[in-house]
Amino acid sequence: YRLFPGEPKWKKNTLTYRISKYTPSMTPAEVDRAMEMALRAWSSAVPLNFVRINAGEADIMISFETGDHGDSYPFDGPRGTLAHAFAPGEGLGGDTHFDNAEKWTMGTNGFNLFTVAAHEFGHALGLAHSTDPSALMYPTYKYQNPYGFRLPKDDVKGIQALYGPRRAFSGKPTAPHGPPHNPSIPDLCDSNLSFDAVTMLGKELLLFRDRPVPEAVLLTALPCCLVGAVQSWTRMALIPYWPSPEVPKGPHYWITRGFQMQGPPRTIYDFGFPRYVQRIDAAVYLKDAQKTLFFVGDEYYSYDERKRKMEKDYPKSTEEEFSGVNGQIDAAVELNGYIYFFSGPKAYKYDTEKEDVVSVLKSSSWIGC
Amino acid sequence: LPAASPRTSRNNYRLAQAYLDKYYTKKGGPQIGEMVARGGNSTVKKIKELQEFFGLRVTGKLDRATMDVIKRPRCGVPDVAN
Repeated sequence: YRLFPGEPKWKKNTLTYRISKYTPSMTPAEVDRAMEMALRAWSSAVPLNFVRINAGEADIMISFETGDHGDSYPFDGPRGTLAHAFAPGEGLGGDTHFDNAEKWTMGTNGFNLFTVAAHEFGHALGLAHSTDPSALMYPTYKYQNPYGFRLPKDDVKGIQALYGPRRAFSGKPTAPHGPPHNPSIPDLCDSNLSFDAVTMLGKELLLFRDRPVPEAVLLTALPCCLVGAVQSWTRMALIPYWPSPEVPKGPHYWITRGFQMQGPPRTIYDFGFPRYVQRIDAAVYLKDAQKTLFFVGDEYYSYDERKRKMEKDYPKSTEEEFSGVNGQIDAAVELNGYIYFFSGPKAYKYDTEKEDVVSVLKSSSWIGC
Repeated sequence: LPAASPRTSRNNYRLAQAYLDKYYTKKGGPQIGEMVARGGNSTVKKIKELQEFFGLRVTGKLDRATMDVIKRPRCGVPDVAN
């Protein structure tokens, strides 16, 4: 990583940002979302918070510009220069401009706005270009998947050189956000135990972790590393965590009857997900409603099993719809009229009638700890 | 590889010149303490800087790998201190 000469940085840890001009190639809501996710990529690694304002001068002013736009760095039309940002400082400092002549997108058909914004905000926070080709701060465009994005090591080192690591309440540095994937083998009752997927199969409750421990029913006929599992009356869908050597590229799922696979893996887009959904964190089938909820990041989709199609007006915010449930959903299962949401070491017991969490358990309590 | 046509070479050279001016030229003249040999070939120097930065073979020439990098969409912030 490299810093700017003089190592300019922000002297406060709450920064304001404002999107003053939008691009016609994306909806304002999509632009807002991309910017929010791009800023979160950095705030997950350092003690910086970003507050959006809708009027007046923000620390980081964001706009889509065309050609010469008065800052002696004119844009050059399609391709070539995509965007630029100024190092921390007053006035233009921190401001970030995107070339309006580009086709901006949330996916891969054009230039992914999240990818470019995350890079530019690195400049706005004080990072110069890195010579490490795997770094986000490498100068040439390389698509980054917004969902499940993890800040590369080089960038973490760079930004923490300026602002130090983000500390958890316990005072210990936290690891950057990322999929709940803990490569070390937890002991059976480790209080940090979390699950990747939970589901009923017949009368059994299956709890998946990508290691053969703890004592769960390990379905050896299936690939390891599952993140989503749902049983519905019509079929059982197990959704793998990609990349998994047995699965062709892209997110797929299997259908099983009991423990018997039913045919080859299928693409999750059968369910009607938008293309930018690349992985599913968790899934739960609600028996009475005959709906399957799929959790992706901090949102969820609802699939109508009767009509065999995704419901309109989704995704919705998980936290807004399921008050009291916090954090990324690793797994979910419906039992006895309650939905149990697993998030890291916690399992929230959610009462669908009261529409509220009625108790919070340790995930490891599900295997007798 | 077939040799580039004269037209392509000229276009490449012009593209490379604009690229080097934009991303490998310190604005506002030499930085303090930097000496530029009068009449020195700064273009070759800048091409070498670019090749070094991107981990390419440092030849000072606009070879195929260097032109590939120059043609890739990228961020507008210069690669050298500014």
